Amino acid sequence: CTSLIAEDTSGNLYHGRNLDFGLFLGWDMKNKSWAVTERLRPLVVNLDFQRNKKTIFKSTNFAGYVGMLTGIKPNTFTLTMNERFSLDGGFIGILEWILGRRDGVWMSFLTRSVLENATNYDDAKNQLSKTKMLAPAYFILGGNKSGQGCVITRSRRASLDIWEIDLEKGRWYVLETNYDHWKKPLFLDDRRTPAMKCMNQTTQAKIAPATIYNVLSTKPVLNKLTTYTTLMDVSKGKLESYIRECPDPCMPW
Amino acid sequence: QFVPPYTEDCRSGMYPPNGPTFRGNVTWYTINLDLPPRQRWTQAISDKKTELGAMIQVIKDFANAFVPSGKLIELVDKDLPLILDTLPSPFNEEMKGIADASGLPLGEVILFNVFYEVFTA
Repeated sequence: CTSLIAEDTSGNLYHGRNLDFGLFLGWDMKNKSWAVTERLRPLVVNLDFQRNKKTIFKSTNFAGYVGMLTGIKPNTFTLTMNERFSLDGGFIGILEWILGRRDGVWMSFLTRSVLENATNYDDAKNQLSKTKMLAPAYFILGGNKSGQGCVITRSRRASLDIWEIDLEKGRWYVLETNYDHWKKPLFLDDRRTPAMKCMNQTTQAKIAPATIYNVLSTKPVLNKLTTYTTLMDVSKGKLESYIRECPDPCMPW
Repeated sequence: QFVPPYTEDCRSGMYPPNGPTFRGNVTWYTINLDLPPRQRWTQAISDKKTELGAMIQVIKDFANAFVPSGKLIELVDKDLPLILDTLPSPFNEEMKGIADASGLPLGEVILFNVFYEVFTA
């Protein structure tokens, strides 16, 4: 996955993401595609969660999946999650759950609960960084005020790092793929460098949903695992998503 | 541009989405949180049950390729539903509703919903 939050020169915050999934889950030699990725694309839906006929939050999701990977609480915050691989991974969390140790929360249930119940950016940040989980993850959280954008790097038990937009240091965006931001990505899977190159080329003055879509459409940020691209504008409460495809030549991940 | 790793110059003019990297728009559904959890997903799943079944079938084929006896899927169908009541509300009830609406075994719906935890290993 690739997620980013950017602030324009007027202080508006935009959040974009590519959701990549299905690595090593069956390669279709004939169509040169990942079997699970190909089957996930038709399942992509936009959801408007309402109570008393009023929108509480909106999400892009896979039909049949009750947790959340991408969502917006209009005028309040935006949230995406990216997969974080670790030896102390979700499999251990599941095992502990089966054995009766149930003090952790399932990742996607936490994100849904935050989208449903958190009342502001700080509340959401607090819940996402402090709740014990079954699996590690990266949470990419954007708020509705200047400077409110961060990447929370999570282990199962704790927050390892919170990396925030910092305009004074010239950091007008934060961008996360599937590697800790303070480490180099795996050389075979470096989507961070091309994505950052395109963000820097775009410049803060020209950042907008359309230019973010350009960044997320550049290979290998767009790759064979990409199922959808979502663009969110917190102040307008807008979420738009598009099903993606990466025609050859294209990186398999 | 045409040599691995298939990187390219930064794209421009891609929006509004069109062309070969754009497969289509995404349909909107309303999830009414005032409904009982078991009924919330009925509309979306009724529309997508064929696609959901196809996706789960690919995972089953994949699992059966690793364990040809079919024991792994047997485990998912028979034993995974046992953890459902340990999962928090309303998610457990919503999963039951998805299994009802799709006609898929409950264990396979649960597997789809805990995919993330399984694959971060």
